[in-house]
Amino acid sequence: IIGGRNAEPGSFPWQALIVVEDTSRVPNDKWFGSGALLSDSWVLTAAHVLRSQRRDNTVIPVSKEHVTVYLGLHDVRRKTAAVNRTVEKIVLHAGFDIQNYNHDIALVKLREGVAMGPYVMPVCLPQFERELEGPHPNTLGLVAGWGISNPNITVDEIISSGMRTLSDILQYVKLPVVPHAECKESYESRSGNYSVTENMFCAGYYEGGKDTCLGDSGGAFVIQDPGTQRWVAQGLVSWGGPEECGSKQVYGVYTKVSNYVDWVEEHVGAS
Amino acid sequence: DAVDLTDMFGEIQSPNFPDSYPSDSEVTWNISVPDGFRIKLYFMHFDLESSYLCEYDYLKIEAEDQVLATFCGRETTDTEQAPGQQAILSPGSYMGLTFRSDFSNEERFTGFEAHYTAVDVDECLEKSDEELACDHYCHNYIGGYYCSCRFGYILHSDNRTCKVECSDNLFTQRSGVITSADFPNPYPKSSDCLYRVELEDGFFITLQFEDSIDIEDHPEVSCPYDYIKIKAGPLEFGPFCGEKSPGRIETQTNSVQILFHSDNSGENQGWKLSYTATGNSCPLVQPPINGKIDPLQARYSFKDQVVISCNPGYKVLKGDVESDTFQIECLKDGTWSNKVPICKMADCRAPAELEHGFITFTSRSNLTTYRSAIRYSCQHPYYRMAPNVTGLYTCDENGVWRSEELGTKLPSCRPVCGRPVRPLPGIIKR
Repeated sequence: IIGGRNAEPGSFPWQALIVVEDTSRVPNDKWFGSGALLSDSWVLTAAHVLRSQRRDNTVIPVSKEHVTVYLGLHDVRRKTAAVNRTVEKIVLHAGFDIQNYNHDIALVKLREGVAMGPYVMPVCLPQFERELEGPHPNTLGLVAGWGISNPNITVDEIISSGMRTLSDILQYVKLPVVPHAECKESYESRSGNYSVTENMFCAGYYEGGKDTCLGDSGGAFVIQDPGTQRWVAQGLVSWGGPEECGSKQVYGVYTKVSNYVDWVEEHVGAS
Repeated sequence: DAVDLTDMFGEIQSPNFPDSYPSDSEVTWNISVPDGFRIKLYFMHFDLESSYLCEYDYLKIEAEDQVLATFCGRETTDTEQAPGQQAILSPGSYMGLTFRSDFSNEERFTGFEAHYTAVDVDECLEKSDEELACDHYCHNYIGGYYCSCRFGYILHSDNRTCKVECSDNLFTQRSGVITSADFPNPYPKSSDCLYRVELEDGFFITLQFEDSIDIEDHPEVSCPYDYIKIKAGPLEFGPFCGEKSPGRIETQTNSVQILFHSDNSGENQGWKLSYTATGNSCPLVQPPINGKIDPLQARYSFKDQVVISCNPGYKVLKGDVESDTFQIECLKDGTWSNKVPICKMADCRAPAELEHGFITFTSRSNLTTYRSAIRYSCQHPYYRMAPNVTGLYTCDENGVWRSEELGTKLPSCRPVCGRPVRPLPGIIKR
């Protein structure tokens, strides 16, 4: 999280840390992302967090044996104080496109359900008609994560530092939703082959300074419903441009959850 | 001279006919036809010497045991008869004719010429005799007749009366009504009916005949024709007949045989009786506290059953087993099969746990008996009840926790979404 603040324990009780550690083929092949708790045993995240990191276009998940989910976690240095769960099932969206990150959404079923409490609670999915329309431009949302908080550091530096450059305390940032056309034009005018589809929305500030970044993927972009005062997951941290996170005129791109409510219910069940 | 004639028709003439018949002559003709026919005789010519009461010459016509006619002369006078156009019909299948002339004839008399034919007898019209007539239906044919019976009856071996098959009437109910066949219409003839009442050991059968019976009898001889006899173990009752009812018969046994015999005549209405069975009495039973017994009777006897049930909210407790009802039966030795159980207040016992929920008892002593109440609630604020109900359950009369909203189903506690306990910074739309 760039330009964010420390979250208080219990502010984001749905926030999950998803750690993938697959040393069976590549030594030290370890990465992590975030997810959002939907019920006592289902976590919503981005597909690219759980996709096997092989260098091809296939969309198959990593082995569930290599995934650990932490809930109720505040300080990553104190993982033992959190609830950890192994995984029973991983569902990647079949349409996930690793070229443009379209349909970047996935579900994780925990092998054992978690009990709810002040630090572990689910986030809501878009339910009402106004929520199912997706986030309206300029609406502010919150997104949290343990990803990079220093925009000036490179990935190589992160790895070489043993990930000590990451944020230990859960960070969060408040970001406005960017009008779709503006974001789409911003990316498609560049030299790279970027595609901002109808299954994505952008959030961030034109002037930069606040953003999500590496390690925040899969975390929920939540917006408070003005009617029910409930926090609803409208986005999942997905991708951004090659520039530094929080750069000027670079917006973060989020998976538009409202397009996937039926898909989620199909796998999780309507309850 | 005697002439035997057996043809179905024939001609008979006086000697020398058509010349004058000789003096001092006597000829007999014996005409026989098969049974079922009779003989019709008629004259074509008749001319015999006339004398007072046909003392000289005559033609005598006889049946087996009677003289049908004695003719002489030419025409009928005050004292003598001539056949004329009259045909003579025999009552049976035999007719005998005897012609006689005395020693002198004052004139020349030419004698007679007659013909006979066999004619069929319609027994159905003629056999009105009770001993001979068909019981139900009669069918005549040339030379004979036969009888038949209405549906359900069998022609007796006498080929005349109609009997019924009634030797296998078994009654096993504790009470019932027994009548003669076709009652109150006349009972069948030539029948032997057997009615058995077979009940379990321990019952005593009582027969009660209706006040009037109608069984063919005789004024001087005891029940020579039709009668009822009753066998009850070593005892025998009857025979009964006539119009005087045997009334009430205490058989003192559980197995009774009623035999009814009818002969081949008579038109009598028959009889009707009802039977009941009683057994040893059992002591009166008192309903348990908070319970009742059904049926409530002044007296209970063998095989009577009583169902014990409890008032709403109570259960029958027999031993360690709770049930809605309990049945006891009066045994043949006059004791009940079981003691009357007690009624115990229904107990719903400990309510089922609700995952992520609590149970609160409304009573201080955590009662789980009838009408006790509990309330389910969820671990607020992390869980909410689904569906959104009060969670109030009451122990019903069947000992089941039941809510007005969900019946016996339990609600569930679902996680509350999107409401962190620690509030997030407020959002203001730009």
